[in-house]
Amino acid sequence: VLADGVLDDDKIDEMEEVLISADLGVQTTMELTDRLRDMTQHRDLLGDEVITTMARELEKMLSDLDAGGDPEITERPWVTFVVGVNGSGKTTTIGKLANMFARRGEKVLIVAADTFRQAAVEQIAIWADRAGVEIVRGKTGSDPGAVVYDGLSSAVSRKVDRVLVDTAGRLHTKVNLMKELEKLDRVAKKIIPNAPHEVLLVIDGTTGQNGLSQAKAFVQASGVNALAVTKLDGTAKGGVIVPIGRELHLPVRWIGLGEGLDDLVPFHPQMVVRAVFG
Amino acid sequence: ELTDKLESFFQGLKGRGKLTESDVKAALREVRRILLEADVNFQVARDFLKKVQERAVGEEVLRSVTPAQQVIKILHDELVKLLGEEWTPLRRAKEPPTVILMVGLQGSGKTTTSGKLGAYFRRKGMRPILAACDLQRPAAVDQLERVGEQAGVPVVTNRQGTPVQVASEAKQQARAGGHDTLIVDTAGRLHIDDALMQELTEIREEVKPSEVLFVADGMTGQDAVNSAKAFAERLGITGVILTKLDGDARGGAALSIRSVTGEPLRFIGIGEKLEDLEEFHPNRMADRILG
Ligand SMILES: Nc1nc2c(ncn2[C@@H]2O[C@H](COP(=O)(O)OP(=O)(O)OP(=O)(O)O)[C@@H](O)[C@H]2O)c(=O)[nH]1
Ligand SMILES: Nc1nc2c(ncn2[C@@H]2O[C@H](COP(=O)(O)OP(=O)(O)OP(=O)(O)O)[C@@H](O)[C@H]2O)c(=O)[nH]1
Ligand SMILES: [Mg+2]
Ligand SMILES: [Mg+2]
Repeated sequence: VLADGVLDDDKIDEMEEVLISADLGVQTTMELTDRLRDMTQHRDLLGDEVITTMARELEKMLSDLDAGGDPEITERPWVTFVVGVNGSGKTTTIGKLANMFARRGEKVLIVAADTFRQAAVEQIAIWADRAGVEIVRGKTGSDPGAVVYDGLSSAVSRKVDRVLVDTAGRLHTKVNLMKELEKLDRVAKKIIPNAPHEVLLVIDGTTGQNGLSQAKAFVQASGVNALAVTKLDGTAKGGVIVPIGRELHLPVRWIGLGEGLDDLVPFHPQMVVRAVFG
Repeated sequence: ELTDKLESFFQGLKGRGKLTESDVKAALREVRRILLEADVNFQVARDFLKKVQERAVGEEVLRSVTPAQQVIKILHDELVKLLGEEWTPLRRAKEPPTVILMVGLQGSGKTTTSGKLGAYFRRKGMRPILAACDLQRPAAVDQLERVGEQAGVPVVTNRQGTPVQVASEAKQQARAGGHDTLIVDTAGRLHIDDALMQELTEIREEVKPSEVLFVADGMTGQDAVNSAKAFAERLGITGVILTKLDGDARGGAALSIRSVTGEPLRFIGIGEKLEDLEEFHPNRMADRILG
């Protein structure tokens, strides 16, 4: 459909639809289509050149987002807090990460600090069992700070390599819930001064522009320094990664591609380009 | 916000005399940006604004002394009209129990909302019962059991059965126990998963629901039309529940899903507690989307 003849307004509209439909957002889309217009002032672009040109421009936008996967581990136990809004895939992603690290021969501990939602502890206990790793848990209704305290104390005494802390889903607009994350941070530092080394924000891949608002709020409240995007095995393109990356420069570490233990891959910027342009 | 943006836009044009059709078009381009930023689907926004444009030009906005206000009124009216009818209660079956089937993508809020609906029916003096037909997510049955317990609604479970079997057992137990309403919770699934979409069709054929409610996350972006359309075409839905609207998501998915399926929004989820379920009001949603 973009494959024939000279670039005109219709073609630019088509490109606009492709970009918006991928959840890139209005700002990023306008910048890309403006660049397309500039280029066609100077020469005619043929159909398939339009796509390769846009793909290259998108890649440039993502150029300071390196390939993901693990960061450089500088201390053990390496502590990761997993945070994000309700239902984004935090608990499942922890199961997948625990399995990945355990398969590499690392000693992993899961800390079940979602003490709020019904059966949250039971859910992650099943994942710990599937991944073959240890878990520290408290009763539902108990104080999440206490679980973090016990969990990290146990991690230190057991000389664990990795700690994955599951937290309750929370909307970023709930001030008291976001404050709770600050408290978990303070508790962690009582046991391990540099903890949490990583605060991983998990975003649902079907999320629209609200994803940017989520990322900003979580960075502010809990020092998020890494991103995981889930459910990209569906039809959503996950384009909100682009405005988040451009504005907040958060590295995207992992992409969730399903509900099974192995359905997690390290992020690569090419994935966004491929998802958007097919 | 929208009023200020449009007012300053039209103010800027006042100097050069009468407003033209292309002035209105330019103003609506600004509105389009707002709708897209609110996660309204691209095509849906385009079709919607075309309709608004026709009305704006036809209704003498061009001659009005307050064009901004008039455009906003048209926008709001058309949005309310599109978002749908004023709230009506869920359909009831001729013979009890009325069955309500909860479906949707992973993590959208089905289990929580099933509990909320149970509590809602109890408040109305009815005798609901829940069925735990998600046998795939770890501890999903436990989760619904706890939710049901909190709501004072019994939950039919069978961890050894298949989802279709549990649904069938639940309907029998509902009849036997004199329950007038059965709410069936199902596993989250992708609309492109043929086997799981087929499973839902089998559940539906087994329990013959009066309502099939598509539970969607309020912060869903452009993909909302894809999943909603697929569920509507492959399974058939009778209504939509949009969840997590207690956040700051603008909820453009409401407009997209309504446009592409033609089915009404029934409820919205506004929190994690059992009472956090609200009957849907198009007026409030229109305000929210327009920001
Ligand atoms: N298809 C797909 N489903 C996923 C993916 N990641 C998680 N899920 C599913 O999404 C649903 C929610 O996942 P959870 O891990 O419970 O999400 P959560 O963020 O821990 O949820 P809360 O703790 O309630 O906030 C479950 O049904 C998961 O199986 C993914 O990458 N792809
Ligand atoms: N803030 C808020 N959270 C909600 C709302 N509805 C559901 N949740 C939360 O969203 C998360 C996911 O809810 P679930 O009920 O487990 O979602 P689900 O659709 O059953 O998930 P799957 O069975 O895995 O597909 C939980 O943390 C719920 O507490 C809502 O309206 N507002
Ligand atoms: Mg969880
Ligand atoms: Mg569920």
